[in-house]
Amino acid sequence: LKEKHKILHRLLQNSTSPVDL
Amino acid sequence: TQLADLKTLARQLHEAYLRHFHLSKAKARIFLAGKTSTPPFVIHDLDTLQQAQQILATHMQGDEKDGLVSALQERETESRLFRCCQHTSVETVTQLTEFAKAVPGFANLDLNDQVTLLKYGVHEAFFTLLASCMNKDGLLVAHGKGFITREFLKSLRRPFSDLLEPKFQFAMCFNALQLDDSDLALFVAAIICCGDRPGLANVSHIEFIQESIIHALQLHLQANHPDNTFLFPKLLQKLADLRQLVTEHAQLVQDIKKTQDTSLHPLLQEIYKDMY
Repeated sequence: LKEKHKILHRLLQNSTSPVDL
Repeated sequence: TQLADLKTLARQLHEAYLRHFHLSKAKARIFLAGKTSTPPFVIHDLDTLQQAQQILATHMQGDEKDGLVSALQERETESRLFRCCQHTSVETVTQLTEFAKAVPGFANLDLNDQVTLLKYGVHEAFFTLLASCMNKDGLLVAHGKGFITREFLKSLRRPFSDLLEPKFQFAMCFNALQLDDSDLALFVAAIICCGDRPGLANVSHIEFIQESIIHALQLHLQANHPDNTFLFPKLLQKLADLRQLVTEHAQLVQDIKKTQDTSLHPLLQEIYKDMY
């Protein structure tokens, strides 16, 4: 799951970080 | 003691909801009613869409990453609007992630389970929150600075014209329940902490959190809507409706990705991949 959902994982582990479009 | 705990839970979730979602239902209703000093700019055809580029860009100076501004620089109308939709989705997913972390017990779950809950829950929660920004005639965009008419969205070429109409239909039924932000906070938390998502490892832990939220929701609705006896069962039915709405949405997005010359944001790709 971690490999397939890197951004979700990052959002969960860090405080709000901008997700660029 | 249990009653006091559930009231505390309702309060905590309401506070977290107001902290993380920038446009509450209360604020959105003020914009939709035109009760602000600067009413939203109405986008109802190609000309007003072009004008929105200038007007909303002026409003958003200094916000270089704003999706609406960059999306409006694209050539084709449908691609521009599809990108706007994606931007709103991505923004809401980040807000929902922060909200989820504030749900008592969520952050202690296995990290893979947290990912699974968000993967399956964020779009159901997104369409719930989107209903707050909709009325029968259109949808608030760009943090309430713009309003896109439902007719304009329906007039786009297919399959883009099919993207938002089912969400309007859901929103009209859902808004008829007249929930406020404190009710929505509990409902959105119940969507995210759902024990029957595919592939969860620790179902019992999630069900324990979910039961508290559902119980707090039931008690909160009794106090907040004492005259509407069937509100709680009606709301539980909406959970099933949302699941169906998301299944159809995920299929439509895959079709758009396959058949149209459009790109999909990496975060949304992650979420849609192997979803249903």
